[in-house]
Amino acid sequence: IADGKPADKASWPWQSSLQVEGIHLCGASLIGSQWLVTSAHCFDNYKNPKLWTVSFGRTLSSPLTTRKVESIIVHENYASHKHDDDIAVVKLSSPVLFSENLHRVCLPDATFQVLPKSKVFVTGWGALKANGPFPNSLQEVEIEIISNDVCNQVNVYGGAISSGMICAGFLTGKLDACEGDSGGPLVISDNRNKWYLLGIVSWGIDCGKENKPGIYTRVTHYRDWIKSKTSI
Amino acid sequence: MYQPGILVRRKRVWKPWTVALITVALLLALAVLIGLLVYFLVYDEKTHYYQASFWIPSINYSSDLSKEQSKFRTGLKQKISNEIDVIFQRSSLKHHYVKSQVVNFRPSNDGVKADVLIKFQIPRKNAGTLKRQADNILQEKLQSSQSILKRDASLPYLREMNAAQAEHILNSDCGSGMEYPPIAR
Repeated sequence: IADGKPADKASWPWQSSLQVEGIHLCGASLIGSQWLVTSAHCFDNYKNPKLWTVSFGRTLSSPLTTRKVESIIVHENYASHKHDDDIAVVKLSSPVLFSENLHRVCLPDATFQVLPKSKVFVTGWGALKANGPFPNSLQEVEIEIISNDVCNQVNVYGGAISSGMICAGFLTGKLDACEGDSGGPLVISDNRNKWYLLGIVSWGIDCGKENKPGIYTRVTHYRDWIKSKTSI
Repeated sequence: MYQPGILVRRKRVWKPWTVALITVALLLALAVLIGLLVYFLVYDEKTHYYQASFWIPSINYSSDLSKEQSKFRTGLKQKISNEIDVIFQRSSLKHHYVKSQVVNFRPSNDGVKADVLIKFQIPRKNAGTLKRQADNILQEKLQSSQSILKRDASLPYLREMNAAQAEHILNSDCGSGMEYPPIAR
């Protein structure tokens, strides 16, 4: 997370870390006691579920709990040479017990609408700037939804943003997700203080760069797909 | 020639400041011990979780009650929690009642049944009577008040639950995290 701050305890209890040989590679969000949602591109290099472990808790060095991965389901239409359909679900080897510091995020209905300028948060253990160091403690940053029309302008992403993607950040740069935040949650709060998973960190050019905000997989677009794979 | 040594019995004499220091240290240790005992007996609280079932004759079961984020379900859950809050906050257990949460709705022949988890924190020394007290309070208040809740006579009333399992259930609702936006002060 570029230009963010360390998250408080229990602020983002669904955030999890996907690791290979104890190294954090991607973020993910707990959506049920045995299911995570993340980005498909996290599994471009390591497809075998046995290689992966999942850690929960705010710090990577002292997790609340860990689980092995039973299976990884990557969206059927995902291809590593493009950014579309960048979504996967991960089944844990055994369910986690929910607690104040570990529970699931809400999934929005497919019809859930979000307006440009809405305040959202992105969280993760990714780099603190482009090619920068990686933190041990979970970071958060508040950003804004940017309409796909604005993001598709020539000087921004020039038409690369499809309906299955959502754009968030600032055209002025600075506050953004970064390398290693992939798969992690972009969340929005409703008026009852419930947090919904709006996006999944997917891609962007550099981190915090002017006119290059973060691009997220639009969860509402894939709501039925998630249900078909997890029954959630 | 062997000369027996002269044994001088040296009497150990405590200096007054040493005596004072030892006395003070002993008294301090005693005070800490008593303090710890009092703390563990009187103030150290243990969390207890009970599951209860209520019958709501005034409401007919609808499929909306099984949809996690339906307005009907969230509204009824809140209403039931508020009623249980009021019952215990106006009782002798008001300092020990923490919260309640509806965990499930079930259809019933004549209305709806709600399974509710109730959390208390009570000093260990009083824990033995908690269940009976809570049971009596619920029975008394539900009989006398205009509450929508009635006793579900088909199940034993308060059933104690294992803490980890209870916390799992209490935190099974999705999306509770950072409080946002911050409340203006």
